[in-house]
Amino acid sequence: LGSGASRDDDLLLPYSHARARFAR
Amino acid sequence: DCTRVRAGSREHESWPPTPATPSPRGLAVRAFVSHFSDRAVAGHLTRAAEPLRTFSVLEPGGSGGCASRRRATVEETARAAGCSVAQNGGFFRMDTGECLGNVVSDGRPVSSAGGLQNAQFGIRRDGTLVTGYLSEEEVLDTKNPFVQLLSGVVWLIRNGSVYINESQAAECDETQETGSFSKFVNVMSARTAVGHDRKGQLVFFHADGQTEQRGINLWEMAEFLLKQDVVNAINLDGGGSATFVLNGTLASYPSDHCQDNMWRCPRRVSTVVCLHEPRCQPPDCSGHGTCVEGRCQCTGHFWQGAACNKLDCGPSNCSQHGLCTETGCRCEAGWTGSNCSEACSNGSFGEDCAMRCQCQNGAACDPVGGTCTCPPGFTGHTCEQVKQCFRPSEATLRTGELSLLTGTTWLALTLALVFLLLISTVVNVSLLLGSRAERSRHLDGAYVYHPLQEMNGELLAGEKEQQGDAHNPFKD
Repeated sequence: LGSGASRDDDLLLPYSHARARFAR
Repeated sequence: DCTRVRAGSREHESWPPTPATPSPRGLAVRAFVSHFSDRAVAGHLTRAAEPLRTFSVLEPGGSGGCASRRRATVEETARAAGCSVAQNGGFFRMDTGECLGNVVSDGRPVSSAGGLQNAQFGIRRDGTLVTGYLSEEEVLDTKNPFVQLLSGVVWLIRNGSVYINESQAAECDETQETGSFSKFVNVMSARTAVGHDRKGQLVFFHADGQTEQRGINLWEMAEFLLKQDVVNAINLDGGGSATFVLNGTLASYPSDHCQDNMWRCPRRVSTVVCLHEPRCQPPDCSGHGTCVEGRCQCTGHFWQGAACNKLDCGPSNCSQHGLCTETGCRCEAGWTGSNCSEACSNGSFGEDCAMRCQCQNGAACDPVGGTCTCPPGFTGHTCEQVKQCFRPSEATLRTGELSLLTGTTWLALTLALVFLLLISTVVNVSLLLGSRAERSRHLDGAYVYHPLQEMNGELLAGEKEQQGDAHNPFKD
């Protein structure tokens, strides 16, 4: 299966990627 | 406020290892197309017996993948490791490739979540399956360390019950808008999960989908697993990461588009969960055997056990007179035989009865140290001499005589010497005096010769003589 690299376009993230969870 | 839990214990379930039943086939892969709220969803459910020997967490592209923040398709990683079945594993940072959460791969600690609380799934060295939340201390335990461990998000099923609500409280970032976490739980998408069933078999779940268009949410996945008798399970990465690989070949429909968006391409992900032919535990059979089709074949006659780490010299266990070693019973001094059940025969003693006894005159020889027990009337180290026994008085007498004899001798000798000393002193003194007198006659200063006076006109005879040598002063 010459699939080649995917576009990583179906994102399913538990935490909004805008802000990483910072440990205090 | 994601606090790190460094020490102490957190909520988790430990499922003890189940004795290996020689199942006809350790691995069972089933494909399904099921309906969830009038949507048809395709996927696979895989069960594997003896997870300690068949389950591995793999780094992307092999060992060192997390350190180098590598990403690789599940096919690449699975093929290299010889996985029969493989799926994508834990979460990772899309922009950097960093492996997130805890990772232990084939006994090697790879990365640590530092106590951040997300759902964990792993196997300890003794085969215990662990699901749930762990403190950093529990992750790094060395008494019964993890040999495989990875992190997901949301503990789906705990002890046979859906545990999603509790997970949201434990894993959600309260300060962050909960919208994204709640959406993550409730949106339909491609999903994967890992857990175990009531028989202690490992369970992989995979469902095809695409976020917000196809697939299932976490509640539907949990319900499906409960019906499949799954007891504990956690949710792993989904969406475009969800990938199912059978014998090194892609066997699912990924949702990410290829560069040509006519087609779908599998995503390069991070860690991978892998089911393989049973491996020996430990892989090197404790150094005392070879691994053949997942079974340790122990070297020598005495290494036994599934891991070739137990010495067994037979039921007699060396008759309590020896130590079982890899060459058999090593007997204590005084014992011999394959089971150390025979005492050294008379005439020999020590380790392996290798030494000859020196006892004489029928003395008994101790098989351990070789000491002689003399029969009556004999004595000495090897009982070589006859004891002379005296009556007690005579004995005393003889002893007295002996000492007397010795004393008299000394006394006589001393007296004789003193006597001799006296004699020689007397002699010496007398000689000394004699010679002194003599000398004093001759030597007392010079002298003058006075011829005797004429008496009656005649010199005395003596004087006539004298007169002749008057020049010789010394005349006797």
